[in-house]
Amino acid sequence: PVTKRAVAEAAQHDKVPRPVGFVPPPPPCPGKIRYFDI
Amino acid sequence: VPAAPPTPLGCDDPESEAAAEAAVNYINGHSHHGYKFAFNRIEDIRVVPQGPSKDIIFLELDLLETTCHILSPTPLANCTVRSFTEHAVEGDCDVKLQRVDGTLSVLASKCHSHADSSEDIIKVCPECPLLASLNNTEVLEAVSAALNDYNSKTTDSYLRLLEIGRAKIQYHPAHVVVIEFAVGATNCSAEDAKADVKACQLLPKHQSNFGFCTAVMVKSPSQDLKVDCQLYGHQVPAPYIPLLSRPGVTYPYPGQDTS
Repeated sequence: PVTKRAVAEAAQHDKVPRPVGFVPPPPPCPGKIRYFDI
Repeated sequence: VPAAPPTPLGCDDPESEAAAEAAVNYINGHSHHGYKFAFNRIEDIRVVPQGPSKDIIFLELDLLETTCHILSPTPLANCTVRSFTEHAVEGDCDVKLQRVDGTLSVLASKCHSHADSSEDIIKVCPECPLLASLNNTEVLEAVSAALNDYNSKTTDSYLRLLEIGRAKIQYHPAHVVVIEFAVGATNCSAEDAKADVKACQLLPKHQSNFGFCTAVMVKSPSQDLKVDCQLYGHQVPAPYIPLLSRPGVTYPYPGQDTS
């Protein structure tokens, strides 16, 4: 029988262990601002 | 095993910046009014592969107005971006490019420009003058007075108005109108114009001397008018040199604008 796991539990299992000091890459867009934003 | 989909381009990747630069050069090269725009930010980029070494690139660009009129021969790299407190103008552009074997060409572009909101300027600089509408009566009177003043004093060609670029009006502590406008030389000297100004026509485009004038008209507490006009000299199109040319990316003549 298929049992629906609690989201928290599923999330716990699915969470990939991050190496210490892992810094997520910057979002690809939008890019950096060269002058100023209005 | 099907090939892995290409990793999507980031907005700060060198290839994205090369595409943005080609787009900005195309936009400035195909605009006939207002000021040159500088590249400020890539909002988004989407690459649609069309086959081996052939892609369609969709760019969303954020540009900022510079102080160089579009007719100025000054290279974009030497044009100052108008500061926030000068009441900056932003350009939002959607551009479609084609890249074949690394060569970029613009297929279509569509831009919309808008001045920063007055509230934003006043928040940062309460006493900064704000942009006025170009058909404001005070602006039109100031442009007419400035051009007449210049033509009455010059020994060169009689100048005619091409377009008003921008205008700002300050009311306190003094009442001041600051204007910028583009001018064209005519086939008359200023002296001839005194006799028959109707005969003075703008020189044909390929010959004419374009120029740019700035003027400050103080209306109170005292009256004063200062005008400065710079003629660009004969418009010899400068050879196109990519601002930041990159190996492997070349820029052909501008593409056909199908926007």
